[in-house]
Amino acid sequence: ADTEETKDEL
Amino acid sequence: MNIFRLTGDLTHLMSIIVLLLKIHTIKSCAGISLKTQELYALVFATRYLDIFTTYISLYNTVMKLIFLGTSFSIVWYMRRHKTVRLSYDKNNDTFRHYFLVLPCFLLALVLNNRFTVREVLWTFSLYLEAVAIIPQLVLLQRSKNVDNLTGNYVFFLGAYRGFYLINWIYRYFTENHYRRWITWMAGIVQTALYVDFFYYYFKSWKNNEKLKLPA
Repeated sequence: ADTEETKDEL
Repeated sequence: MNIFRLTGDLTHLMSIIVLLLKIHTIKSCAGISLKTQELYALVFATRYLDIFTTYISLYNTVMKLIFLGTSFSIVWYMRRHKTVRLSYDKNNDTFRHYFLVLPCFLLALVLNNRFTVREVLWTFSLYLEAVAIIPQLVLLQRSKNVDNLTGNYVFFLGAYRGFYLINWIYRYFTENHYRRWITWMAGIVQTALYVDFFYYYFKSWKNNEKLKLPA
């Protein structure tokens, strides 16, 4: 999951 | 969450409030592109698939519900409401959805972080959001005069993009391992689309004239 982007934005 | 991100979210919210204000009080959607509104509804529907499975914060969940609810209700108003739908400028809002939806979907199939349904749809929503404003900008260009509420609606949407861009630059320098090339790529394209609009928006504001985009 190293390349997965953080999805804390809207 | 930093101040740029929060300001970005709030200007995004403001744009929706301005649009709903126009629809509710004047009962008009003149100058608003239904194509763009439908694309936004699709953007939120494909991006927030994780809304009930991944919890980030109460703020996050509430905002997602607001964006989903308002985007679909705006589409409903423009299509179904007995008076609002009459003011829809159908003849000038001719941009085809699939010109934007199809390339974005194909790009998301190829350029993504992981080849899973949710990840591809999430990536698709970012690409689509980047270009979803295009039918609205085309409609603005075709309108002789842009009324204040419509102008402010697009202004707040553009401001939201600007603040998110600053937010990413800020996060890039303050957070470790903050690599988000898909977000960056889509975000830069999306913000660039507003540059032209902003130029004419500020020009009309400075000269105290009605906003009009050159054809």
